[in-house]
Amino acid sequence: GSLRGQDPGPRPLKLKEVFTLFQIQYNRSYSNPAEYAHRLDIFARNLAQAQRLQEEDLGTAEFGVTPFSDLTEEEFGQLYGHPRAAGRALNVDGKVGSGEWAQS
Amino acid sequence: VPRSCDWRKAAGVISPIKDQKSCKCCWAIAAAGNIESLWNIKHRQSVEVSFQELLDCDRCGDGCSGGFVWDAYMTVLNYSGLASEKDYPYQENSRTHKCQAKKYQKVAWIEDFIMLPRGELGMAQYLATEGPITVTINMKLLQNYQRGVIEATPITCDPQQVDHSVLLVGFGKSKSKEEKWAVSSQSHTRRSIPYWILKNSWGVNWGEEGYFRLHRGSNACGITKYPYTAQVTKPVKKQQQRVTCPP
Repeated sequence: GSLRGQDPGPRPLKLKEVFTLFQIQYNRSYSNPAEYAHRLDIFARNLAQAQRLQEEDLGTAEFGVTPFSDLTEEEFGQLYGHPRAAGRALNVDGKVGSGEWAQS
Repeated sequence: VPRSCDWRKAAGVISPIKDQKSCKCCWAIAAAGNIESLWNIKHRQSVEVSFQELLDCDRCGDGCSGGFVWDAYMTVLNYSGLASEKDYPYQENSRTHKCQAKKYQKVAWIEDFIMLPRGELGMAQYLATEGPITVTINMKLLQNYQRGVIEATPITCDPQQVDHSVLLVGFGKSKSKEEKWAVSSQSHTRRSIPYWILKNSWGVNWGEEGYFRLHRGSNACGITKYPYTAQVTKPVKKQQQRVTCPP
């Protein structure tokens, strides 16, 4: 019956509430309910992945919501990675400090 | 090699964080950042160079589809320098445009570019004595990264699959407030974590105000695979005091 007993403190946010905060923070809107549901699903998976990374990481890194939290790993790679890496990179291996360049 | 080095603390050496948006131009931004910082260190003159020029004038003509820092350096050599960001600004879209390199005055140029030996000690030494260098890493863990030092393993971040170029601007060891209790078989020991400081190109709202930190000494995410830098020579007439990296 005490005041402390009546106030359990701030409740954890629900997934949809966290997603709404994400949308506001990074100015995201989705064209239709299906797209919203799809992005919410990806968002949830990324949060779970962030939690796994947090547990696996040996350093002090913190993982969580970022501007890329509504993208799949594949989409993220396609949007920001450079796919020419694998093929091109082989041509310059072993040339460290030699001053020589592969012809291709 | 000093215990720590942070070129961000040297006035004017590191330009503001860029946001590549929908164009895969990390390679051009990293190379441009390298040239800007070396130009400032050698000439004591702040410049912001055009990476749109690197995209438009790339020999493959598709700079927004990805690329490599050595392509950027080749473009700088082919066009005898780079225009300023102010004259030839970033278009912030996913396509390149007609090369306008000859239209604008060059504000910075390079003599050559090199790949450094792949050891992290040598990279630290070069960074501390010469200036920031570009590296290409596996960016997998950066999607969910917020802050702190990433200490990955080859399983969590394959060092062979590098796909993102960034600028290495410093190194240090984690301060005590962010140290973790490490559990060894013998006893609980407190350890400090050596790290690299890297400048990313995803805007200031990502990571540690646009920067991130990676563990130093374990080839985290393939950081030693392609350490590249331009070579900018000091003007003959200017015999200034040597610029050193602030700790």
